[in-house]
Amino acid sequence: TMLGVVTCDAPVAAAVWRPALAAACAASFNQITVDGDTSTNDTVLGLANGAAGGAAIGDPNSPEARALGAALTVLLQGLAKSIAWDGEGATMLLECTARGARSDADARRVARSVVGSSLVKSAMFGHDPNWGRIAAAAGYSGVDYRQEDVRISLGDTELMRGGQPLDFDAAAASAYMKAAAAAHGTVTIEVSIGDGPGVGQAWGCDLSYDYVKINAEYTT
Amino acid sequence: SAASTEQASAGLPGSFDIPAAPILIPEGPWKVIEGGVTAPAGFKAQGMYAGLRAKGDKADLALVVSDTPAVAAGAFTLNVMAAAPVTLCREVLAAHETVRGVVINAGQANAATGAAGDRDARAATAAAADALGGDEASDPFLVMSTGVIGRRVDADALSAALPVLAAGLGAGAGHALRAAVAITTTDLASKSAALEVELAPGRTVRLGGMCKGSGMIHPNMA
Repeated sequence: TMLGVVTCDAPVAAAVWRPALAAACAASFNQITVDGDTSTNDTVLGLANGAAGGAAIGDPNSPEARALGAALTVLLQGLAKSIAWDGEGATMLLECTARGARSDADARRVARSVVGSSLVKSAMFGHDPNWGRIAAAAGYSGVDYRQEDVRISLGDTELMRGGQPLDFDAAAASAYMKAAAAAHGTVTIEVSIGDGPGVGQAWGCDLSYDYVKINAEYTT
Repeated sequence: SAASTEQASAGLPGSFDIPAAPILIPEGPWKVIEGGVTAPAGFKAQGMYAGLRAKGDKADLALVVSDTPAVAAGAFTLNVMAAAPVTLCREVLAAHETVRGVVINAGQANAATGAAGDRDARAATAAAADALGGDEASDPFLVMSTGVIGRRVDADALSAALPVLAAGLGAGAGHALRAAVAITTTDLASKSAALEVELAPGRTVRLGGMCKGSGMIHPNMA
């Protein structure tokens, strides 16, 4: 289960605050996955008390409302990433950025599909730069695109371009993942699927033996 | 360490001894600041052990309270088997634009608990309102639960602890940290963050947050 509470001292109308929280959740908590199981209790609550003073923010299209919404989104992204970082049994945080989609929503679907793939997650645990699993997970996301537009990178290593696998330095790519795991750090995956304006991110973690151990012993 | 230090002075029961997760807020035109839910002005928080967890004495009950009624928003699971606290929060937010605060327990999820679970959730918000001396009808509380599914929360223990917890509320970073620890379950680290942002020249506001989660994580909230 994920729970979140966010507080804010801006004076903001419910007509601004409520859609801002929904949009921020769409780009943060709804973009993380550890094990594909949706909880019965997932909740994010946002409280804004106006203690900072000043005129109330009542127009959702005002520059102040947009700035507040952006700040809310990055705060929730930071918190959401900390959940994926602390995923049960995780040795690393996975961050997938999808680009070139027709919309941000499509890009988010692709990114979440990649970080949610058990095969990608276990490849990451094994420090295997497995571009095929990444490509496959993006391909079943439900987003339509052409194979020949696909480009995939793992950290600084490009694995696939124009839908063609590249002759990359597998040892260096594996070392990148190994170093991230040693530091409980972040592995970045970038997937480009065309030349559309859509960009989206999702976060997950690798799948280790410990995940099964923890959940075999935690009775629900 | 902030939590441990303030715990001693607060004299509240429970262990708070887990590390904090790294701050992972992306860079941008905002400034990451210390603290969590109490970083914005006018908010207080606290955490303590209320005897709700089946094992150990890690803190398991948290309060986040606004000094004045706060405009409230929520995002909730789309799981059909939504827990009693989720159902209650949806009702409260449909009827009220503002709330006074949130009470959160760890140990039992109060999900798949039927009508008894609904009563337990309402008892928790009523006990929070009583402990803070407010009028629940006009300044309601929200409630969240996390832990084992299918088990009821010990409503008596929760209600008995709330006055103690309310008396220990504070606006320090340690108070926020203790609240963040108290909502954890299998988490290996507590999760808090805060930032400051200039909305317009000379107009700065603060946002703070805490969350928990480690497994059963694939949110689909609306």
